[in-house]
Amino acid sequence: SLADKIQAALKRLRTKGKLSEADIKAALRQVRLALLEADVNFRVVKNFIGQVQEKAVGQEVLSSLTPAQQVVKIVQEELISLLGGGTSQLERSQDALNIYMIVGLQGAGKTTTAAKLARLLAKEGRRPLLVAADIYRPAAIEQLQILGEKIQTPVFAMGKQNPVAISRAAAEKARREGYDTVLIDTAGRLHIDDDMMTELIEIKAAVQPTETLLVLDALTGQDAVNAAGEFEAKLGLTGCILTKLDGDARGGAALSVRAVTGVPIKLIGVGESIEALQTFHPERLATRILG
Amino acid sequence: LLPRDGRMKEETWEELEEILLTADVGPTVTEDLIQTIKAERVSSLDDIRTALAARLEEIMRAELPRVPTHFTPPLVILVVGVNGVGKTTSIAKLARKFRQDGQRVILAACDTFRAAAVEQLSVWANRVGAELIAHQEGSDPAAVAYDAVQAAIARRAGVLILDTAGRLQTKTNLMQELLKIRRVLGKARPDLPQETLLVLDATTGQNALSQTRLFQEAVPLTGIILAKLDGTAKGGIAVAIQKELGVPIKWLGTGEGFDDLESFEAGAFVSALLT
Ligand SMILES: Nc1nc2c(ncn2[C@@H]2O[C@H](COP(=O)(O)OP(=O)(O)OP(=O)(O)O)[C@@H](O)[C@H]2O)c(=O)[nH]1
Ligand SMILES: Nc1nc2c(ncn2[C@@H]2O[C@H](COP(=O)(O)OP(=O)(O)OP(=O)(O)O)[C@@H](O)[C@H]2O)c(=O)[nH]1
Ligand SMILES: [Mg+2]
Ligand SMILES: [Mg+2]
Repeated sequence: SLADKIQAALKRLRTKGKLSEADIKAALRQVRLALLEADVNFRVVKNFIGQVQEKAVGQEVLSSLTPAQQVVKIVQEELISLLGGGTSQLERSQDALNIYMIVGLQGAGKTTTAAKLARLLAKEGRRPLLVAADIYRPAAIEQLQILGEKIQTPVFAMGKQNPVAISRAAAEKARREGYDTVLIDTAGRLHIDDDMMTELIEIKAAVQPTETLLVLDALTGQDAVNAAGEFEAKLGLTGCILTKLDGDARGGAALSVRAVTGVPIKLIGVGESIEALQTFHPERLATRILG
Repeated sequence: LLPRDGRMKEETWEELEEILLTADVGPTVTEDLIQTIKAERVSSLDDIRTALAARLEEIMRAELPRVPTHFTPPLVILVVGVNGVGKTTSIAKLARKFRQDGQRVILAACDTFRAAAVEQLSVWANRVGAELIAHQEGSDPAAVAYDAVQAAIARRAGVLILDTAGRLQTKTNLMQELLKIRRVLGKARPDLPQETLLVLDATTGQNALSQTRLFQEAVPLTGIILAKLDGTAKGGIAVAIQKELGVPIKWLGTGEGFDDLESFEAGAFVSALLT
């Protein structure tokens, strides 16, 4: 465990009353290594270590904990706070049409997550409509239709028409036919593809979504800050859904995204089945990131 | 006024560390590389960069041919990897290359699980002029594999490429399924498959090492396809994989079209990494 590694690094520690700067530095080298191995962004790690260092130096060594355990406790508290402190709810309005735009890089899990979200909201008594706005990927529309059928949620599709037109028409249909929730599944794209980012900006302008959700693969490494940063800067995000946390990825990308964009992580994908969607709990991810 | 030589070097090491870490090379391999270069006692900034590039190229260079050269047809390629990395699209790109060489290509839809997986492969097969072998949704992937290899031999196809479902490497039952698919190929003819390619997403961080390790344990890998290098990710984890596991990178995926596949070349990869 991280506490053991820190303890080994601090084995020359004589029991004093306070945590010395030298002790903290030795301990934080281990923490830095753990965070980098967990895919937390290099710069985010640098700032984080600096913050923890300030908090830890001069603190009284608590009699109930070893100095190593105490450093870990400070690190965990800082991590949890940086990850948002608590859970973050999906925006829902009772009287207006709720439109959720689902965006992200290729293969992150958007289509699967859109269906998972539709099922979750339907279980709450909502009446969702899924929208097939990916007109590029072979069989993308079929994929969403098959998932929609599984959960008995209608899927709005217009074949390979302009995704902006599809989104607009879907919102109109929702209003006419009494759906209270619309989930727009968009095509995977690179944050550096200007034309594709413009398409998202146009969809957003056309339908004014309640939430713009970034679906991010928990396996993502240092590139998470680039992708999330650009999506936030060019499009604006209101939430993030982290997928594939059923594997053994440490998930440090989550910290990078939150630290760099301030966007709250709201939900996590924990499997391929349509029920595998859970609320995000920062304390659980903090433990996982630290290994 | 130029800074004294000592201080400049300290910043240089930090700069190089940052370049390597943000490229996903990982802290352990980065530290090894920095220590190796420091031990070489190079004096100027240019020499440090040159030494680093040379050391990286040394690690990344693999002498194998891209495609096996001595084999009995059909060339059977099993494609594996975790969810969403680009297996199906990479298969389309490989099929395209073989089709451009005039080969008869068969694709096997062994992803019988995911929604519209077979439809997706079917569209690609049509686009590149390959034949498709597929069963009903939910059928046994090993049965599809068996049918496909029989068809490939009977029809004297030049190449057979098998698409499998994405699976996280920690799911033992799914890794067992992969073992079973491979065993079925071997039963059809003991030398099959001649190639087993792991597809990795260039945006993946340190977990790619665990992926390679666990997939290698289930089915011996002959190469890696590193996809999505057209983004901003550098795929530096490939350095750690090459150094610690020795599985060679054979192909690079550089886009979503069927021509977006390049042969891996160590020099180009390393210079892109250090940019
Ligand atoms: N294990 C696991 N697999 C997931 C999870 N979420 C999605 N997947 C899988 O990841 C793969 C990609 O999912 P998709 O929903 O097609 O991803 P996408 O973002 O829509 O892909 P594009 O539209 O091509 O950009 C599929 O194999 C899914 O089953 C998850 O939480 N856990
Ligand atoms: N930009 C870019 N996108 C890619 C590349 N390779 C694949 N993709 C995209 O990544 C997404 C997932 O590709 P797939 O081929 O479906 O991935 P997969 O591994 O077969 O996914 P599963 O079967 O669901 O596990 C699709 O949107 C592809 O177009 C690449 O080299 N560059
Ligand atoms: Mg999709
Ligand atoms: Mg696939």
